[in-house]
Amino acid sequence: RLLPRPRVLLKAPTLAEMEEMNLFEDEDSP
Amino acid sequence: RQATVQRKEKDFEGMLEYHKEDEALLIRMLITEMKPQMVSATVPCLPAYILFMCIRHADYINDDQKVHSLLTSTINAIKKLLKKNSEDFEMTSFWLANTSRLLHCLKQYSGEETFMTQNSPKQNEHCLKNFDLAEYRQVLSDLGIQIYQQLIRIAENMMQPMIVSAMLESGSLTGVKPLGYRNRSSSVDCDSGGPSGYTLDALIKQLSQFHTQMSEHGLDPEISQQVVRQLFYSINAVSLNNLLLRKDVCSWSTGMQLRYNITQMEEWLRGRNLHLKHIMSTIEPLIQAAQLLQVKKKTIQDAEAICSMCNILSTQQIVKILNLYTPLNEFEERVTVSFIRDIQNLLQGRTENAQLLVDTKHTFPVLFPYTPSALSLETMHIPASLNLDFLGRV
Repeated sequence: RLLPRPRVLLKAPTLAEMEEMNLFEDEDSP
Repeated sequence: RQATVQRKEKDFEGMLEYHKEDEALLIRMLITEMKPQMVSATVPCLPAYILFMCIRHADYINDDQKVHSLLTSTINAIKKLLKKNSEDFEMTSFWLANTSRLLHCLKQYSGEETFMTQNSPKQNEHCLKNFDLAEYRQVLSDLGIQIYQQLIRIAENMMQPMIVSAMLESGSLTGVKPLGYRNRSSSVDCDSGGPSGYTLDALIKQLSQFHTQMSEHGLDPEISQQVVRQLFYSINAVSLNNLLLRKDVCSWSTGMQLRYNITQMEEWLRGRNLHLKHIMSTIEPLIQAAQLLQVKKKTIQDAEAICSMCNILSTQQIVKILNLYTPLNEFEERVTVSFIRDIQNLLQGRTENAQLLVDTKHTFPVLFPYTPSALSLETMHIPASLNLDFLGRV
């Protein structure tokens, strides 16, 4: 049986960084 | 009897495949346009499981961009939805349940041993193969905390107009006729006078509605317990602050009514299988205040009894209630100045909080204990009504 390969860490921005990127701004709102 | 042909499930590995260009549609169907009622007859937190099964497939084909994109779009859509529904308890509770379940799934199927102890062999086979999503787990946990805070804010705003009326003003014991469930909102200002018309029944009904909805959405009992505890804290803070500022409610009969009301709330907790001691401790200051209104306040022995009984109330609070205490009729005497001085002497040297009023804005830190699910992903059924037929079972 093969040993599982080590998993690759997927980097993610923090929630605060996502906020700064204005990711959550609603396009519908004026 | 009609024979039914069972579709063979053995080939299904609990993954859902989709084309990259269908991601937006998936998010729209599963998050943006999802209503809690649409999945009320399915397993609780179905949207979270479906999302996770999609993540699993993107992991299986080793497509990091697809995983990134799906998780970012998911978080984005949940945030926007919560902003849009910032006063909606049901929606907020629903997404708290699903966000926390998605977080549990990312742990349960992470392949990390600490999260696998309760997994079935099949669940272990379903662990992510290529990617470590620990950083996304942190984002989802932070998002969960934000949703929890929104849920508490909504619930407190809904309860706010009820608390003083239900706890201190309307009474089934004092001969005051309960005024029923009228829609007024002014119990926060302390000198508004008359009751705003909410009874204890109305307050308990509101708590029941919150608790039922959280349970129906599949929110972890540990989390809904924390919500109830925070709401009890709020009931305690608002009621006690009113008591500390209003002469008209500092009476023996309000004390008796209050004690009865608290017993009813305790019964409610018991009926809902909620952790009694942990939640009741938040309301202990109010219990002591109710007792203080009811006990004799004359001799030095009475003073000593009060001091040992009211160990959570501060000296300032005890003295204030005694000063405000209003005899109901000519047979009852006012609390004398010397009795209050006795109390102050007895309590000298007690280390305590110097503030008279309770901080109504205080929130307990929330914890999301890891709660793995026994459910097997390969048994998951997706109702046709969700219009997700573009997802392929793999």
